[in-house]
Parts: sequence; C-alpha cells; structure tokens
Amino acid sequence: KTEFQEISPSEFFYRNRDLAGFSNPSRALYSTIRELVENSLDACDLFSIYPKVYVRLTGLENQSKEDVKEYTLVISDNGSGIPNEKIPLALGKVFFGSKFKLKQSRGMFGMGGTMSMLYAQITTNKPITITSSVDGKTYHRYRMIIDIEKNQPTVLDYSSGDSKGWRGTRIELNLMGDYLRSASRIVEYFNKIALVTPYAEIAFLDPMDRLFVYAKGTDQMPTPPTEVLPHPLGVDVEGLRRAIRSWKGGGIRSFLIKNFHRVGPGIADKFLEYVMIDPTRDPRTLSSEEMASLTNSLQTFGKFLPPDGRCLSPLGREILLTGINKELNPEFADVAIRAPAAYGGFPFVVEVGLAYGGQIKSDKLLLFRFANRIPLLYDEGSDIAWKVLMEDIDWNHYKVPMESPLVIITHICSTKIPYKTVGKEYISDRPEIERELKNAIKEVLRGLSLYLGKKSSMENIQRK
Amino acid sequence: KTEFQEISPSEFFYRNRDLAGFSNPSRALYSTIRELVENSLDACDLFSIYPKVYVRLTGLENQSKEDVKEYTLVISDNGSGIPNEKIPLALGKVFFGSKFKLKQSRGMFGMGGTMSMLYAQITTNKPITITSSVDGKTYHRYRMIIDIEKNQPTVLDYSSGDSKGWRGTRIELNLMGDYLRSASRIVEYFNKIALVTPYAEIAFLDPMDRLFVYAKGTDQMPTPPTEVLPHPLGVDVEGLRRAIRSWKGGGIRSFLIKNFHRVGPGIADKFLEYVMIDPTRDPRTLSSEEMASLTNSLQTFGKFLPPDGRCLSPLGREILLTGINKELNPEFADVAIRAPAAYGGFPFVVEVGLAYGGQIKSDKLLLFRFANRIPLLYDEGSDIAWKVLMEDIDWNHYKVPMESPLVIITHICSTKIPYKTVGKEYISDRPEIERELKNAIKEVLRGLSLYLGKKSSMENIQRK
Ligand SMILES: Nc1ncnc2c1ncn2[C@@H]1O[C@H](COP(=O)(O)OP(=O)(O)OP(=O)(O)O)[C@@H](O)[C@H]1O
Ligand SMILES: Nc1ncnc2c1ncn2[C@@H]1O[C@H](COP(=O)(O)OP(=O)(O)OP(=O)(O)O)[C@@H](O)[C@H]1O
Ligand SMILES: [Mg+2]
Ligand SMILES: [Mg+2]
Repeated sequence: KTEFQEISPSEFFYRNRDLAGFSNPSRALYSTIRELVENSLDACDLFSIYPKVYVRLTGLENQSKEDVKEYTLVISDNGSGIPNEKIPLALGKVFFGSKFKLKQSRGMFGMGGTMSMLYAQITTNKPITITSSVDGKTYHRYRMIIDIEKNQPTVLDYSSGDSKGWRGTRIELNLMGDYLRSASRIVEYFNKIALVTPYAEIAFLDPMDRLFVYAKGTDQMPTPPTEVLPHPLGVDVEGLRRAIRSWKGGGIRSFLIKNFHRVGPGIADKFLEYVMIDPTRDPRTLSSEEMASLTNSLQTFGKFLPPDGRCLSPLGREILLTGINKELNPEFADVAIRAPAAYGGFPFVVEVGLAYGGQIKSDKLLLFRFANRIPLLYDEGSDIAWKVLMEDIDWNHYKVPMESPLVIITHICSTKIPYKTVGKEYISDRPEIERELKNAIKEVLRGLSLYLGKKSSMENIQRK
Repeated sequence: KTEFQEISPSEFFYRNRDLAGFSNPSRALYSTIRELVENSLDACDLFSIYPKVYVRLTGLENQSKEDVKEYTLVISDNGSGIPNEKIPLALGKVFFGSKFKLKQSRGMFGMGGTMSMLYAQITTNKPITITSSVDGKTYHRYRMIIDIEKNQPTVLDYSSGDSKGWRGTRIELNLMGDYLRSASRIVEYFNKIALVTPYAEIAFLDPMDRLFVYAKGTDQMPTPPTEVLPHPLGVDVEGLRRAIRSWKGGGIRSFLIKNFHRVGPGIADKFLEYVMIDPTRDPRTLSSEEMASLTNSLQTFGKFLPPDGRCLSPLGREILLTGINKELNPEFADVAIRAPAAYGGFPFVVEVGLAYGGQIKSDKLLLFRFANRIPLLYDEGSDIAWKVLMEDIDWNHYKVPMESPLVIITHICSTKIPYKTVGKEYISDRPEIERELKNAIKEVLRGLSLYLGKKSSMENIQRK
C-alpha cells in the first residue's frame, strides 16, 4: 500500500539542506555566517543605519583534534532589531520574514536565518539565543529550538531587561563546523562584504584569534530602496485574480492605475482600447476567460512604460570606487553604472567596477560577483557574469591580456534577483541582464585600454 | 513599521518558480512534461509494471500567431494509479507525496507534479483534470485548481465511473508555452527517456502532428528498489532524537540494531564499547549532551559496514546496452557497472555507457547524464559528470580524440541523489561519486581504445 505524507517546509529543507547551502561542516560554517551577516546588514542599511556588525567564531575547549568540531558563533548588530513577539518566528520558522515585498533587499526567501538555526541544532542539539531591542530601552532574549516537523519555534526560556541604549540584534549559536577547510572562503567573504559596504564597520574574530577589522571608509550610504507595485509585464493570472479580489469597487481604468507600476490614465485608456473593455467596467465582473486573455494582452500590448529604476538603491560610483580602492589598492580603477533596465517586469541596475595592478598580485583575471550587495563566492562557472566575460567579450579588441592583474567587479541590484538556487550561489541567464553586463564590462575595459595606452606611451617617452 | 508575513510552500514556489525550472514559457513546457512523465514512470516500474506512457501536446485553435500560446497537454499511464482520497492532494499540494522515504525513485521532493498544475493555472486560469484508477474497476475524476496561498487543492467537480479494466492515471491541463523554442529539448528528453527505459512503451504526439513512438525494446525490467533504514553515517542529532522518541523500550543495543542500516549485534557491541555506554541502557535516558556526543561518535567510530547497495535498482548491463543500441545505433558500445559505493551514509551505484561511431554523427564528445533513470538536459557545465570528463580524464592516454563521434552515458542511482536545485538540473560534487564516475569512464575508454586499436590494425592488414 502506498503511504502518502505531507512534510513541513523546515522538514523539507532539513532533508534537502544541500539546496540551501548547508551540505557539509565546512560549507555550513560559511553559509551560517553569510546568512546572519546579510540579515544584520539588511537590518541596518534598509533603515539608513550605519552598520556595525561584529562576528566572533570560537572553537570549543577540550575537543579532540578532529577537523570537524564544535564552534560557538556570536553575531551582533546595531540594526533595527526585531519586534518582541516576532523574534521566535523570525529565525524559528521557514518561509517567515519581512522581505517578501517587491523591494530590493539582501534577503528574499524567509529562510536563511532559520537554516542557520536548524543546522546548529541538528549538529549540536543546543538551542540558540537571540537577543533584540527595537527601541534601545528594553531587550528581549529568547533561548529556543525549532520544531522541524511542525516548522515552528519552541521557546525554552525568555527574559527581558534594560537595554541601556543598545538597539539591534545579537545571535549566539553552536554548530559543528570545519574551519580549516572554510577559513579562506569566510575571510574572502568578509573582504568582499567590506568592498561593497564601505560605509559599514565590521569585525570578525576567528577561531585562531585573528581579528579582521574593516573600518568605516565613507559616510556615504546609498538611499534606501522603496517598494513598488507589480509591473504589468510581471503579472500573471494569479496576480490579477488577487488584485481583483481585494478591489473594493470602481472601474477597471482606476483598477489598473492603482494596482500596477507606472500605469497612468493615458496608458490605461490606450490599453483598454487595445483589449476593447469599457473603462468603467468593474474588474470583479470579468469572467475566468477574460482574466486569462487580459493577462495575455498585458504581455502583448507593448506600450507600457518600462519599470522605474528609482525604487532601486545602487551603490553608485562614489561608494564602489571607495570600496575598490580601500580593499584592492589598485594602480587604476574605473566604474560603469548602467541606467536602470528591466527583465520580466522587474527593474534592475548593473554596476561594474574594474581594478588593475597596484596591490593586485593575481596573474589572471578575477571576477568578484555581487547581487543586492551580497558577495557570491560559489559556482562562478555557472553564473551569468562569468558567461558574459568568457563568451561576450572580445579581449583582443581591448588589448588587455586575460593574464593581467585584473579584477572585474559586477553588481546587480533589483527588486528580485533571479537566483538559480535557494543558497543564492549564482544568477540565472536573463538576456536583458546579460546585455547590461556586457555593455558595462566593455565600458570599463575601454577605460583600462585607454589608461594602458597612455601609460605605455608615457613609459616610451621616459625611455627616450 | 516592519511587516512580517508567513507564506505557504506553494506561494514560495509561485513567487520563485525559477528555482523549480518554470522560468519562462519554453522552459515551463519542458519542465511540465518531464515532471509528469517521471511521475508516470515511477508509478509503473516501482511496481514492476511495464510502463505505457502516452503524451499529447496540442496548440489550441484560433490563436494569434505568437510564439507563446496556449497548449493542451494530456498524459496517461498504466501505472499504479492514485488512491481516490489522495488524488487532489497528490498534485494540489506542495511537499505532499509518497516518495519521501529512503528508497530510490525518480521523484523525491513532493512538488514536481504540483508545480506543473500551478504553472498551468497561473498562465491560463483553467483547472486541471486528473483521472485515476487503482483497481481497474472504478475510476475517479477530479477537476481542480490549487489555492496557492493556502497550499491546498480546491475541487471544482468530481465524478467516477466504470474503469472497464483500465488502471492508471490520466492528467489533462492547459498552459501557455513556447513550443518552437523548446521542441528540440522536449524531443531530446523523450529520446533519452527511451534510452534509459527500453522496457517502456512511450508515445509523444507533438503540436506539429509529429508522432514519436518508442516501442518496447526488451522484456527485462530492473528489480524494483527497496526501502532501507538510515545508515549510521547519515544520522544527525535530529534523526537520533526522533528514533529515540518512537522507541517503545529496551536497551540501546537493540535500539541501534533495529533503527540503523546494517548494524548487527557484533558491531553494536563494538560501538557501545567505543562510546562507553552500557548496552542495556534505555536510549530514552540519554541526556541532550549525550545525544550530541553519540551522534558525533557515529561519525568517528569508523567500523560500520558501508551501506548495502542491494536496496538499489541499477539498470544493469543488459538494459543499458539495449537502450544504447536501440537509440544510438553505434559501431561500438560498452558498459561499466561499478560496485555499490556510498556518500554520507547514502548508497549509490554508478553505471557508465559508451557509444562510438555508426549512426552517431557528432564531431565532438557528447555527454548524456542520468540520475535515478531521469535524463538531465540542463546545466551540463555545472554537473559533476562533466567536471570528471573535463578535469579527471587524461584523453591522450586513451588515444581517443575528444572530437570523435563519441557519446558517454552516465547513470547514478541512489536512495538520495544530491541535486543542486529543486528543478533537478544537475548533481553537486561529492568526492565519492566523482571517484566512481572517473573509474567507470576510464573503464569504458579502455574498452574503446582496445577496439580502435584492433580496428586500425585490421584496416592495416586489409590494406596489405
Ligand atoms: N539581525 C536581524 N535584525 C533584524 N531583523 C532580522 C535579523 N535577522 C533576521 N531578521 C528578521 O527575520 C526575518 C527572517 O530572516 P531569514 O534570514 O530567515 O529570512 P530573510 O532574510 O527574510 O530571507 P533569506 O532567506 O533570503 O535570508 C527577516 O526577514 C527579518 O525580518
Ligand atoms: N502518474 C501518477 N501515478 C501515480 N501516482 C502519482 C502520479 N503522479 C503523481 N503521483 C503521486 O503524487 C505524488 C506527488 O507527485 P509530485 O510530482 O508532486 O511529487 P514527487 O513525484 O513525489 O516528487 P518530485 O517533486 O521530486 O517529483 C507522488 O509522490 C505520487 O505518489
Ligand atoms: Mg536572511
Ligand atoms: Mg514527481
């Protein structure tokens, strides 16, 4: 007899934690740190707070000399904090969070922090402790575990106290890790976070007592992103159906204007002519077939304004150059910021930096990838940025050998980054994103080409 | 004020359907077909039924000449059928299914069929119809949609009738697709399914009225796989805790024997000596720290027998050669079946086939990848098999040029395939799997090398 079963989201990712980047003790250590650091940074710069993020990873005393051993991880930030009643759910439930909107942020899946907690628990059987204060007056502290089968937190104890002015979040957990194998990746992650977040102060104390400090390098912080309505090109029948369901009354003309991004009266009228629907008709009277056909027409109409990139928060020339110079100390650096573009109704901005020579000691091209200010360190070969570098760029044309001390930095920001995996390892191919990356990379290569040209003629002059 | 939200599993994959392989109308057409065909094949050969799977894809009449248009897909099989009360849940709920056990099967996530239904509905607003019979006497038919926000089915109507001897499942749905773009991939998928399932009869009628028939090529069907207990090397604290929770009483010695794969009295005694625990102690008295330390010791003990590969169902030499000869018609074919191995406590078997010349007209090496009898057609460059071919094989050594009319077929079967993505596109690196693939590929290359050697000396003799 066939046995059927339903499993909870946390049970699913417990069994398939490879999908989320928690495949083994060295990779899990990396993923835990990156998920929690990204949560802390979101809690700061989405609210225009200069981030201060401190991370301490310590091997427990008196352990056998194995590579895989128990670590304590403590991370604290000065961010927005988590409201008291939401603290257990924030990290104690998969698919729970505050970043499910159409707004640029590092987080988007509602599960990264929860996976860190889950992995810690299944490897050490120890609860995690979360302390948070939203107002600097009172802190709330929870010691808890996650009920994996039910996808909900179990609070073991709770305490609160005087926060004495501290606002933010502090997380302490124990997990089995393999620091020897992941140390270089973890340090690389912090170096890259510092490059793209030069307005943050970050410190990492590692198990070998090495202290990595990234001082604040600029007072310039990007303007926080804003939330937008869905764009007509990003709407399917389900999206239309839900918008109609919450429509309180009024003609389809005002329905379109109020529910979709950048649809004004003029465009709404043109579209309604195109689909031959009376502008005063209540959308709640649309039949099932009419809804499907209307959704299709949104795609074929062709005259909607493209998504507005002003809801996004790119790094900008200043911040990117500061980060590049601070972390890489090159002889030459250049940046290309593309105008906003869109894929499938989602606005995005591509920013590319180039750093050459100076303290860059590599003998071949290095690619640093970023998306929504997150460094992507794995699966380079599968990423759209690598594909552009290898397939769409004619290196001979720029007289730049690929074996140069050259770093290309790509950053894509969007209301929705098309990651291929839940572990946010790399970005899927989208022709619109590919085109923007290609043009931005060509721009900075032209800049380098000019510089190298001038430099070699200067050297020729000096030789004479 | 920060707004928090919980979203259901279907809502999560509705918003992030790229993760599941439903990124655009051409890819979604492919994914819908592959998910439903794999469900039908599982429903047959897991129960020793010779599969008969018929698929018909038809473009709807009277549509504009766009590339993206509405299709009707009908798929029917002669498999086990779905029990009446489970039919709506089977495809109407994400994370619901019968394949969550530790047993080899194509499906494993409880969501592929549901994603097909979801995508169909959000692109056409039309319900799907599922008809199934488990006994050949009565069929049950449901017309339903999925409530995406609640992750549950909504049944629109139900009917039943005399099945007149037919047992199996039939699914009909409507979806927006782009067949022009995905036709070659879809046909390639059917060709490869036929290669690895030569005991099945499969027919595909496509929108251009081309009928692809894959007749049954052999009466040999692999023995169905069996379910196994978790292996000690695959157990974490959560797994131990759950096993203890359902333990009704008795010493830890019998607990180990009854709960873990291939742990007999001898090994149990040795292990309990190693961790210095009395064999008669009730595991329910273990403290939290003892559970964590016991789990760690399962990893470090080092004397457990490796997982038993007999629970697996490899294709075998006969079936693989039949499929290769039937679909590729090569001049030379060879197969290497490796002994069972294991990664992280999960048993697996690697089988590699090689086909050379004859009707193979390619001017370079082709790699056909399979996992648990599923063809993997995307992201070849990220897959472990490709990595082995490109990095671990010394092609000069075998005197086989890479520009030969050569096809390498890799098949991995396991109780758990370590896919990197929910869309089952490619397999993550595991050193144990890499090693088995390398050795199997070397074996078939040696075979080809010998054949080419003999062939060229025969030709030299004939020339004289
Ligand atoms: N350090 C923090 N400060 C403030 N809020 C936090 C912090 N960490 C987590 N949160 C809250 O908890 C929620 C859940 O975090 P989690 O990492 O599980 O998901 P996410 O960040 O929303 O998405 P993703 O899975 O992509 O990381 C967040 O949306 C945020 O509201
Ligand atoms: N054609 C079919 N015949 C019999 N049972 C089926 C059929 N299709 C689906 N089912 C049942 O419905 C369940 C859910 O199918 P679904 O494709 O959503 O998930 P799955 O096959 O278990 O896993 P995966 O997501 O990896 O495909 C299956 O586990 C199976 O029990
Ligand atoms: Mg997060
Ligand atoms: Mg399935």
